[in-house]
This record gives sequence, structure tokens and C-alpha cells, in this order.
Amino acid sequence: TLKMLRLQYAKAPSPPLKNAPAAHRDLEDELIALVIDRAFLDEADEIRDEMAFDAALRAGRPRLHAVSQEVHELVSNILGQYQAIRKRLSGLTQINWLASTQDMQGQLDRLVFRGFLQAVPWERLRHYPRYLRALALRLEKLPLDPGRDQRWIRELQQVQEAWRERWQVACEKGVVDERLEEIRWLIEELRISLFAQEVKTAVPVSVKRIRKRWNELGL
Amino acid sequence: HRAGLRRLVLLAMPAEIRELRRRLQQP
Repeated sequence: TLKMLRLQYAKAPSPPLKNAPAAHRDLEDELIALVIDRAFLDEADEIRDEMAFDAALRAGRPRLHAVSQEVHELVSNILGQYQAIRKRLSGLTQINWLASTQDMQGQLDRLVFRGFLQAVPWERLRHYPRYLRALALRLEKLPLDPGRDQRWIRELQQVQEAWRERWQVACEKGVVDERLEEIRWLIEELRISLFAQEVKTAVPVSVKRIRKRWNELGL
Repeated sequence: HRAGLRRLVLLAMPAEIRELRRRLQQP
């Protein structure tokens, strides 16, 4: 129910992007906005007059019920996994796991924050259950071999640190740099390939490939 | 642009949006 989803969402942090528009919205309004976007405004850029708007309404109306169910299922999955991971992470207090738990908390905070349902494109939200499943698996594996987790962190840092610096500066300025967003989702895939190979990546990914893309994008 | 269009949709179909909100509240 919405009440449960609200509870799961209650501890999500503030958005990283300065002056993010949806930061203080209630979850119900975020969900309604997402349903409206999916049902009526997929081609929002092309709606420039009343005729186009009426056409969008006519096309979207029959989809409304199915879209609302699709949105509800996805968001329930995301917030359910989110809460379980957040709870487990906060229970891990071993000092020698700190590098791993801080890395995971950082990842989680960048994925789920107030307003993320509007800030993150739908195409990406659809991948969230996979990102979160990989994170949960990593959490399970951590006690078995914390040294291995830390080795993967060092591997990840070869691309993540440069990206994070640039991304944080952009967020502080309130700017979304599409190139940094593209790298960001590649880093999410890299995390899967390093920490939870059981979960399949959406695209082939490696440190080398990300560096190559970084250069191609002129970053 | 998108936020403006969303507001227009909300105004254009109040009954459907009310129904959506009602369904969200249901267990």
C-alpha cells in the first residue's frame, strides 16, 4: 500500500542535485507524476499546441490503468529492496568493513533519494531492481571475503573517482551533464560485473571500456 | 515544459486522477 511505500521511502536522503524540483514532493504526487508522464507525455517535446495535447490525452487514456499498475509494481520492487538493504547496511558496524559499507551507502544514496522518481529517466528506473539485487548479493558475500570486496573497490575507483568529482561539481551547480549521466550508468553496470556476477549486466562493461567512452565523450 | 504539461493533464481529467489516487491508497 501507499502507506508502506511511504514508510520505506521516509529515510531516503535529499537529492544530490542542487535545487532539484521534486525534492519535497509527497510520494503519492511523485507516483501520479510518473504515471502521467508514462501514459501521456512520452513525447512531451512534440506537444506544442492544443491539438497535439488533445491527441496525447486521447492516446494515453486507455493506457492509464495498465501504466499505473506498471509504475506501482516497479516502485514497490525498488522501495522494498531499498529498505531491506538500508536496514542491513546500518547493522554492519565492523570497522574493517568500513570501506565497503561506505561505498555501498554512497551508491544507495545516489540511486534512491527524495524525488528520484522524477529525476531519473524511466528507462533507467527499469534497471533499478537489477542494481539493487546486485547490491543485496554483495552484502551477503561481504562477510565471507571482505578482502575481495575491497580489491573490487580499488578496481572500481579507477573510473569512479574521476567521475564522482566531476558529477559532484555539476550537482552543486544544479547542472545535469548527460555525458556524466551516461558514465554513471556504465559504472552501475561495472559494479554488477565486479561484485555480483550472478546478475547479468545490460551491456558489456569493463574499466577499459568506460575509460574509452570517457575519452570519446570529451570528458 | 513537462511540468506544465503535467499540470494541464491533471486539470483535463480530474475524475481519472481521483480514481488513480483512490487505487494507490488501496491495499
